[in-house]
Amino acid sequence: MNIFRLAGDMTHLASVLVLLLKIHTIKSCAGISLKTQELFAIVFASRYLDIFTDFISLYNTLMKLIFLGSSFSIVWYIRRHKLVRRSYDKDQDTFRHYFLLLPCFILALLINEKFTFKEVMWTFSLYLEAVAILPQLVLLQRTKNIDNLTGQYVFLLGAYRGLYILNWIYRYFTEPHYVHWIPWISGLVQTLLYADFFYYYFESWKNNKKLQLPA
Amino acid sequence: DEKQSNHDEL
Repeated sequence: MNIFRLAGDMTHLASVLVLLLKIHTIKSCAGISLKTQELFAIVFASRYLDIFTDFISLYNTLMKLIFLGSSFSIVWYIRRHKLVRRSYDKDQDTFRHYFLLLPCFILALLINEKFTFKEVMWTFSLYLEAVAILPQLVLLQRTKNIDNLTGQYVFLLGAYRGLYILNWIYRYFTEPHYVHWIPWISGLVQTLLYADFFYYYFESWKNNKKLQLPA
Repeated sequence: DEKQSNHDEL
């Protein structure tokens, strides 16, 4: 494992912790898109089908369990928890996220590295993860007062994707035959979706102003 | 050589 991969995983972990902190301690999910969280839960469920069949490392298995557990508990909190549910911006979070599932699945059936069930599901999870942030970004644009934790959550998620690209570049030059177009292109698309957010995040940070995205 | 897998990533 290289430093970029580790840093990427740690920012991913940090993003989840920031979100859980907000939800669990403040009992609020204001500004958080349930649609995006549901897509992430589907992403991890379809990607980690190998969790009990292919052992890679203890680190790997633990991280998979954390991402699965946290993504489903976040969805549970927003849908079922009495207090958290009340803070959910239902009327603002209107992105039709189910419409993303079918195109991603068809694309995974057509473009994959190997036509097997596990491999197609793994590829599907990559395509879906690439676009899963869209409902969250739309919600952010509609939110007048983006609180710090929400801003940091999205920033950490974007940083995680950026670091994974550096990890792939590093692996490409250090490992023989390391060529994976599917995760690279979907990962690049995913990172580019954050570009706009990053711009305004740094602007607000530089000018010491509250984060606000232009509608 | 077998192609390097990237399923070791999260």
